[in-house]
Amino acid sequence: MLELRLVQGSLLKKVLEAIKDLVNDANFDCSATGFSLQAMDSSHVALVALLLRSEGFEHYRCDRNLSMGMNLNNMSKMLKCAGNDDIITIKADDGSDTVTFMFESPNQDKIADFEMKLMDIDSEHLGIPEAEYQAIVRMPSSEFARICKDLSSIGDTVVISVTKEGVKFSTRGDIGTANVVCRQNTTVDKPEEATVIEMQEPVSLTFALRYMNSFTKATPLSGTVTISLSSDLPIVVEYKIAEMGYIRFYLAPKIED
Amino acid sequence: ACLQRRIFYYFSKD
Repeated sequence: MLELRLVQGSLLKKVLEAIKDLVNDANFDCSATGFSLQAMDSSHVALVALLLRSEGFEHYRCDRNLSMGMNLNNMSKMLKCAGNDDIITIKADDGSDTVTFMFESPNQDKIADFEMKLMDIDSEHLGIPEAEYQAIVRMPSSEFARICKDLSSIGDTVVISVTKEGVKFSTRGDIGTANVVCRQNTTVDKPEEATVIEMQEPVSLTFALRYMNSFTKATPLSGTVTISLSSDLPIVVEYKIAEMGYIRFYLAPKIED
Repeated sequence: ACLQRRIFYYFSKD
């Protein structure tokens, strides 16, 4: 028996919007720790890892570890039927091949339940090693989204370089080149407006902008984004989900042939 | 020309 009650149901709606274009089908894993997902895109170039900790739910009952295969496009269709202020409860019985999403309006005058068919997904779970990164950049998520969108109108790839001067996003295409440099800036009114650069050593890596733009669909989940870079590792683009956990996108770099 | 690496190159199966 599984029953997870999320008062801020809009979080789950936003999570689905953030990942449904990157991943078609995925197993949601439910354990005492929380509600989680790890999935790769169909090209096996990007990986998304989601964690919504059990403590973040108003009610969290998960009698035994359960993996539920869902088509994310179908799940998104169902969650779009929930209001932004609705409380969402996820329910499943042991051995059932369906999951139920229950939506309650804030004043309890409307209760809806949507039952979705589960699917068997033979997915590979990858071990993500703990790593020390050469550079970690925290910046406003809206700024990062703007840069990725702007650069993708010029080129297909972005070179992200971190030096003591700041973080530079560069692209080139048929019509020309573009460079955006963000310097560390901690003298701001609100902490989420700051750009903070922790650099152990300079690093420069190349990535496909198509994936970066896909990751920025998580922007509504968090005011800030944290980008971790090391020369021999995929980039990590992390959006923290307040009080609950995170959504992390890993993207393998492009390397010189 | 750039070669797109895959995630498998970095992360192993559990």
